[in-house]
Amino acid sequence: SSLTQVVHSAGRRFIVSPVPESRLRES
Amino acid sequence: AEDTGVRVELAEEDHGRKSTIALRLWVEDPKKLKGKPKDNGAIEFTFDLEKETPDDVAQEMIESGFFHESDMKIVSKSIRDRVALIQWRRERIRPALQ
Repeated sequence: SSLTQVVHSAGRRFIVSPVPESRLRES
Repeated sequence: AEDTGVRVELAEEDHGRKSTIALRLWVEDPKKLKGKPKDNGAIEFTFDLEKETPDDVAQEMIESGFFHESDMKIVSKSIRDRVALIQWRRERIRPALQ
C-alpha cells in the first residue's frame, strides 16, 4: 500500500510506512 | 533513556537468538531536531548487534535523505539507547536460553 523502500548504497534496506496517529506525540 | 524526540522500538519480537534485529524508528517530536526530517513515516531497518554500530545506521539514514546531517548525533543516540536496552535484556534472559 503506502510502503516506500529505500536501499542505501551500502546495501541496507529502509522500509518507510506511515506512523499511526496514536504513536505520534501531541504538541 | 533520554527523550531525544526520536523513538526507536523493536519491529519484531526479540527472542535473543539472532544477532540481527529489526527496528523501527520515527520522529515523535520534530522540534528536538535541528533539521527538518523527511516525511512523517516510521523507518524500519535491520541492525546487526555484533557487526554494526548505531553511528553506521544513522550515517546511512542521513545519506539516504531521511535526516539532516546536523541530526546525526541525536539519531545515533536514539538507536544506541534502544540497542543498549535490548542487549541488557538479552544478558538477563541468556541463562534461561542455555
